[in-house]
Amino acid sequence: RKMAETGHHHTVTVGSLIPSSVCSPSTIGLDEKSTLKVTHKHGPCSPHKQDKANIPSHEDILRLDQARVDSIQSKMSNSNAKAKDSVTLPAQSGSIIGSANYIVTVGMGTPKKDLTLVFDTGSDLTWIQCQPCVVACYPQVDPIFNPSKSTTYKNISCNSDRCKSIASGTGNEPGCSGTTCVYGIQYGDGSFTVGFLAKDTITLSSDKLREIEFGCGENNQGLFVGQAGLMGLGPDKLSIVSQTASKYGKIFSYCLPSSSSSAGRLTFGPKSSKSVKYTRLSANPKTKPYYGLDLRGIYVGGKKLSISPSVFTTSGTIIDSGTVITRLPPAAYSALKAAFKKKLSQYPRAPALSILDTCYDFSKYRSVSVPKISFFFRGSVQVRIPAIGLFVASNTSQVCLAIAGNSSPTD
Amino acid sequence: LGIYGNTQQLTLQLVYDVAGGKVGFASGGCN
Repeated sequence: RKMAETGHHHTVTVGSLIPSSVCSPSTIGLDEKSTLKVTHKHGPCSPHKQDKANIPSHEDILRLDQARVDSIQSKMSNSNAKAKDSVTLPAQSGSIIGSANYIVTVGMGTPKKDLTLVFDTGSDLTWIQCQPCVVACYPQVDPIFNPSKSTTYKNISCNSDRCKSIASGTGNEPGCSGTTCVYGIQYGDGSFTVGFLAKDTITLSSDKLREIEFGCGENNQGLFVGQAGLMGLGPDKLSIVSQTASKYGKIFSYCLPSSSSSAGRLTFGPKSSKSVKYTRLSANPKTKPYYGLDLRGIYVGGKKLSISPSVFTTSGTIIDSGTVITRLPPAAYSALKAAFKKKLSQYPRAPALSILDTCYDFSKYRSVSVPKISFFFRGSVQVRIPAIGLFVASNTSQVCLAIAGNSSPTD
Repeated sequence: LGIYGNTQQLTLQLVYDVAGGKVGFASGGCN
């Protein structure tokens, strides 16, 4: 990616904003035994061949991203009626989308069967589609897991403490089928899964994790795009992060691939990296049940925007691997947008792209100069957004700032 | 055809130390 760093600006080659159609994966760090390769589910590095007709449009992805954000906001203490409405969107089996875009492959059961899962820090339960698909399974690329063929598979009793406490991770009280615990979970895009709470061996790269509790889905409907299920990395005790605390210390890290045509990684356990800057997880109760951060300020082109601290504390901030576009409180977004527009005043504007309303026509330029944007978190942690993370481009004549504003200061 | 990623997180390494109650960011941590 051709960029030059010039003080408080990035110089970006316009052509580099459009993703490549050829996979060029990095293999750095993938030899570790608890590290999984991360790819974009619609990109050329995905382990599944893509049917071009099923790749979602930009508008589709942004619409579903908004549905996910509405769902997240509805679960937080400042939920509102609009957000609640959004989670009732009907899921369409066999459809595409769902804004959690990144996938990993794990081994399930004994002998292990490789399954491709969406990974998601915004939910807790790990689940897969299971035979015999008592009610419904959507089409998936990998063979659907058959628990009767795994020698280590066990159902979890509905009288167990674990069953009785899964509502904190699924949002729904458990049920009972015979003596087996039944879970149910619904996502922001209307997708849902219902099935048996079970445990089995899960293999991450070469690490075997025994008796990991997960959902064996027997009624799965929605927008999972051929994936075998979902890996929940949320903070609840139900998540795989909490279940593997004794082995990995509740530490994991990931790099999302810098374009859809390359690979990143997801690693469980401590990993030394000198350059990591830490900020505390937020104690703001408004960010539960997600990973909350304390955003304190925003810099554009080296200058701090004039934003009252209360703008950030009113709503709180969360980080979620499954949300595509960062949202800011309205006042913060207005300030950012104004500063950004001022710095790019020499470039022609372009129409909005769905929720993204700060767009430019770069089609007549070979390269452009854009201001650097940094977020400041508690502990004086400055995170500069890399140039590739600043824009979404449908084509070079419609390149949009990849940040949107919330509709309410309390969202 | 362009494909979106989770745009703000691209090229950053994200480290979740849940037991330690902190989240880390590393520029170039995946290079």
